[in-house]
Amino acid sequence: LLPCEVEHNGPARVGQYFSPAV
Amino acid sequence: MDLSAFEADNSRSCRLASGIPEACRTEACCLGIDEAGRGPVLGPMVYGICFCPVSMKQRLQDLKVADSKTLSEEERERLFRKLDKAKDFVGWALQVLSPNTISTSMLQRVKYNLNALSHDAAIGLVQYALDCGVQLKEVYVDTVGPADKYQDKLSQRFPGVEVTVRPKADSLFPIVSAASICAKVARDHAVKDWQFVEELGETEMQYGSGYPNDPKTKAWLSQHLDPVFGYPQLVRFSWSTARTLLQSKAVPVHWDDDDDGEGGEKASAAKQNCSSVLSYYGRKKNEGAKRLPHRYFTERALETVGDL
Amino acid sequence: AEQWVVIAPDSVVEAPKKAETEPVFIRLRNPKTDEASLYLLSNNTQQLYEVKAFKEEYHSWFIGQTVQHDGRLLFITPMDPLFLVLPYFLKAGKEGKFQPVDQVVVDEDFPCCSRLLKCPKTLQALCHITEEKEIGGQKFNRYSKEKTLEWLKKKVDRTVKALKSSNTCVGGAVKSSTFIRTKHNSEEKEEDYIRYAHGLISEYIAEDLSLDLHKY
Repeated sequence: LLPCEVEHNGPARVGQYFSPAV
Repeated sequence: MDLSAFEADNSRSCRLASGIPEACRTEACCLGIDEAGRGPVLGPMVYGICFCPVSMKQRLQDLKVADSKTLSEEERERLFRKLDKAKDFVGWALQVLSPNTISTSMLQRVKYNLNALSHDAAIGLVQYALDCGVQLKEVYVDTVGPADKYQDKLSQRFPGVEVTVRPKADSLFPIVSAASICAKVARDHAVKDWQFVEELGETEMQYGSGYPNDPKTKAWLSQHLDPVFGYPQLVRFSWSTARTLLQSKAVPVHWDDDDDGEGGEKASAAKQNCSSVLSYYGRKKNEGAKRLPHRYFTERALETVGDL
Repeated sequence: AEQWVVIAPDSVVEAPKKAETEPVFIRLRNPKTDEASLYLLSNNTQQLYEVKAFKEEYHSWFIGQTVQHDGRLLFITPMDPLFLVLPYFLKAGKEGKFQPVDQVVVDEDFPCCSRLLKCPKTLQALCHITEEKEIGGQKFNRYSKEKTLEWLKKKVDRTVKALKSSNTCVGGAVKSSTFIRTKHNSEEKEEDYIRYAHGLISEYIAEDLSLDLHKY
């Protein structure tokens, strides 16, 4: 769940730009 | 030049330094400060210092490090190798300010602008030299903002050191030129060997000069804009060039604090929607109002779903 | 958007035996607001669920390698179908006649409401809100206010128990729901619990009935 609203539905290069961490 | 410390995490800023020549610990030294990469929209900005004993200024001049701005990348590389070989009397240190640090500093709530960032980088490097035992007597630096104010600031910060702030200091003082070469070579390497943390596959590094008005740079920025994530961390997203492209080609993204401190339409719209204080007094008409949800739901931001 | 993020009990997503018995979302008349709300019938209409959404401003989802604009988190929770059937009996009760249930639970705007009668719980539980007669093998029902209020009181009592066991703050003071006291808050009176529980049950009934229940 993101703390921002992204005005888009569709593919996103999540794995390339986003690196989850605990 | 070994930039592995910066390459390990190029989202952060990093200090790199040569060893300290013994002569610099025993003799009065002069120190020059210069920067590389202030204007480009890509890559780090590098602050560099170079120092040597005052008595060896002529030896430095003999290395022919002057006029670094007119040099090609290969010539700068060659001169840096000369400086590096002169390690018996020349020392250098660099502060590599990552594009991510520049951008986040400029955009954070309490703004940390580029001039302040520059001043602090320079001051940090001078202090580093002092902490390493360099017997500093003279400091030469190019102007960042008003020259007299900068000179006063540095003089107060480093009492007992003679500070000279001049425009085009790199062409006036060989020690500044030497610092300029160190900074420029570091920036050249950092950009050429940039490791994209974003897994973008083969990324074209032909971005021209990196300056915002360079058509090749603009083309590169257009090609490497992700509509959701924006730019790789190589790009200074606080630069207006980057922001303008994002506004026109990326998807809109809204944050809770979008209006904070920026005034503008939403803030004034919010003011217009405020009720008069008087509306809270007096009898209210029965508006046939809807029954409000129970606080159990409102406190938890839960609402009934009418439709998906 | 073609996907949503949902938290639901296993019973909702248990694999159906046949395609036509898959869980379905349906829009029915909300008993409190009279407007359309979303509900879900589990496979083979075994169980009714209501759909609530956690919704705050400025949220979206990353789901795998996609981004979803709609930042809501949907909660699907079991619900007593009697709450949805009750408004129809309330309305029919004004005529004072015993009627077959399939002639009472009829709605032009929400024709799906008849599916509620396929829920086993619905028919079994009608006796809590109606008087029943059987004539010639056919059953007839008429709304009973006394029975309904008694049934709703039981709902309130159960809700009070649930509020206490979940340590929900029901007092007048404002407190963060994530704040956990180490000592039991003795300032919350029984009346506060009943008032709060009445308010929660009122989320599922018409206003007039809520007022009657409050007096009861």
